[in-house]
Amino acid sequence: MASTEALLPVTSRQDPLSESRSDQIPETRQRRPIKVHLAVYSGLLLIALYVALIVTHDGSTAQHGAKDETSTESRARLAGVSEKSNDRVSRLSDDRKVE
Amino acid sequence: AFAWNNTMLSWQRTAFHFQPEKNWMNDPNGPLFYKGWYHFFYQYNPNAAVWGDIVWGHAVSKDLIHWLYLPIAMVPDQWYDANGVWTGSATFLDDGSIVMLYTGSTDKFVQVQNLAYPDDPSDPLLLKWAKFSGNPVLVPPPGIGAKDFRDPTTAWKTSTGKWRITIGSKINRTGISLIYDTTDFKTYEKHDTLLHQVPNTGMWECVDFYPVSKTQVNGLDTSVNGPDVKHVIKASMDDTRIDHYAIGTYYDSNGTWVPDNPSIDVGISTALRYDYGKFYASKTFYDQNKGRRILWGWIGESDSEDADVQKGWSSVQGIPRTVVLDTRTRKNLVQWPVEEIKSLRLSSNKFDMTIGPGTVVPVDVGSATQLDIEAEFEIKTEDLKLFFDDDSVEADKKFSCETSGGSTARGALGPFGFSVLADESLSEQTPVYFYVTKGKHSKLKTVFCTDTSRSTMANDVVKPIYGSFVPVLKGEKLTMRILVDHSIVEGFAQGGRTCITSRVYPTKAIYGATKLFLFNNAIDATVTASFKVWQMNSAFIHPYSQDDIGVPSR
Repeated sequence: MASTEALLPVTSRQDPLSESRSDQIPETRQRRPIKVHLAVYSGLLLIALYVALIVTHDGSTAQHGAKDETSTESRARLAGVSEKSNDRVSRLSDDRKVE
Repeated sequence: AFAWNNTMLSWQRTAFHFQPEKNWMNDPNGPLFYKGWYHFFYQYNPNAAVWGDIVWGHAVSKDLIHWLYLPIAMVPDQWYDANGVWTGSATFLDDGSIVMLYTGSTDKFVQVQNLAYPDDPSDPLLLKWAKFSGNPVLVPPPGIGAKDFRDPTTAWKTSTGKWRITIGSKINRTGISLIYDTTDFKTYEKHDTLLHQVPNTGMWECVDFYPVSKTQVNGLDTSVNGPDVKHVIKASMDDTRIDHYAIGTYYDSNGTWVPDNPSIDVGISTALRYDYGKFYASKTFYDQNKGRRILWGWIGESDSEDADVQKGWSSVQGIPRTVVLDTRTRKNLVQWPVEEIKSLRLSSNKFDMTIGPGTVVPVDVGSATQLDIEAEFEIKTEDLKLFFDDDSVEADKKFSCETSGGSTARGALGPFGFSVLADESLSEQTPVYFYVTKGKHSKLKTVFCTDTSRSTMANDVVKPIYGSFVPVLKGEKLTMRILVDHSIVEGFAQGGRTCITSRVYPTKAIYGATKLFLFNNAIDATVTASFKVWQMNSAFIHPYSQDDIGVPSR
C-alpha cells in the first residue's frame, strides 16, 4: 500500500496531463518515464554514494599523506624557521599529484 | 614514489659520519671542547624522522670522530622555549666556565634568546643543563619581526672588555646581523648600528663571525683581533638554504664589518660558499685543545620525506673540517677534514694511471662503499699547449657545473675524475671531476663538480649537478680528495678551496656491488692520475656507557 500511495500523487499529477493527451499517450508509455527517472535517480544516488565513499576513503589517505608532507613543510615555516623538507622533491611529488 | 626496500635503505646509513641512532637532526649547536671531551649538540626531533619538536641532542667524543650518544641536553619545558629549543652557541668565559645562548620559540612562536649553563661544571660530560631564571634575556627589538630573530653567535671580547654577540635577522628584504654588548650575558645593550647588512638577501640565520690569520695556518680564538687578522662573516640564507661567507675587516670601535670585495658580499649570488653541494646551517668553534677552528655543517637529505620516514632517520653532519684563510690567494677559505679522520684508514692501494681521451677504467679496491681518496692529476703538457695556443678557442665565460651538461658533456680538457658509488655497468654512478677550460686572458680556468644526475635509478630523489670554479695557482697540480661513506660523498679540490657535499641513494651500486672508476671524458687531453685509496673503518658511534670513561681515542 505504501508503495501504491507513493506512486499515486505522481500518477494523479500526470493524470490531468494524460487526460488531455490520453488519446496520444498509452498508459504504459506514461509510466515508463517514471521508471526511467527512478532508475536514473537511483543510479545517480548510487554513483554519488560510491563517489562519496571513494572521496572519503582517498581523502583520508591523501589527508594523512599530505599531512606528512605539507605539514612538515609548513610546520617549520609557520614556526618561523627555514624550510626543512626537501622542497624540490616535494615539488616533484606535487607535480605528479597534479598530473 | 620509488619502491625502496629495507636492503637499500639500510645501506644508506653512514659508517663514520655523525648521525643520531634514529629520527630527525638539523643544525649543529654549541660545539666545544671541555675537560678532555669534544661536545656536540644538535637540533633533534626525538619523535620522528621529520622536523618538529626540537630538543638539543648531545654527543661527546675524544677525537671528533668516535662519538658517544648522551642523553638529551635540553628540552622545551619553559614558556620561552615551549615551541622549540633552537640553535645556539657556546662561549667560554675568562674563568673557563661555559655559557650557552640559544634561541627559544616561545609558547606564542616568538623568537627570543635564552641563557643556559652547565648545572655541574665539574662534570666533563656536561650532562645536565640549567636555564637562567631570568630568561628570555633578549626579545626581538622594535622593527624586527617576532619570527626574524634567531641563532646567537659565540661571544667575543671587545677592546673595552665587554662581550659582543651578533644575531641574524632581516628588515624587509635586507639581511642583517644585529649587534649586542653584554658583561654578564643576562642584560644586553643593543647597538644602533649593524655588524653588516646586504640588501635583497632575505633573512640571515645561523650567522657565524670569527677571525682568521693572514699569516698562520692555525685557528684563532673568536676574540682575537689585530693587523694580521681578517674576519669572516657567514650567514645561512633562509631563502636559498645556502651558507655564504665573505672575508673582510672588523672594526671593534663601532662593531661593524666591511667586506674586502663588495661584489662577493655575504648572500649575493656570486658570494663564496663553504660548500657548493648540500651543506647548511653550519657553525665553527675554536678548538683550544689543538689550536684550530673547526667547522660543522648540517647535511640534509636529497630523497623524499616518505623515504626518510621509511628508513627512520634523516640527515647527517659533515666530517668536521678545519677552516683557515687561504694564505696563498687570501681571497677564500680552505677547509679540510680534521686529521683524526685518518685514524679510520685501513688498507690502501696506490695507483699511477695514464688515461687517454674517452676512457673509463675500473679501479680495483674491492668494495667502494667507505673510501678516502687522495688524487693528483696532470694534463699532458702538449695537449694543454695546443689548446691554449689555439687562438680560435675563445674564453669559456659561460661554463658552470650546474648548466653545462654534467660529466657527459665533453670538452677539450675535461671532464676527468672519479665515478664513485658506481655499479659494474655504470648504470648508477656519481662522477666527481675537474673540467679545465680557457678563462680570461687565456688563463687556465678550472671547475670542480659532482654530478648526481645518474646516481640512482630512484625517481623520488633530487639529483643536481653541483660545483664551482676552483683557483689553481701557478705550479700547482690539480688535486682532489673524496670521502665516500654510503649515502654521502664529500669532495675537496685544491686542498679545500672548493668543497662539494652530496647525498646519493643508489639502488644497485650498494654493498659489494659498489665500484670505483677513474674516467677521462675529455676530447683532446691525456691525463695522468696518481692516487691513493684507503678503505675506511666504521666509527662505531654508539650510546655512552660507563665503559667509555677514560677510553683514549681509537
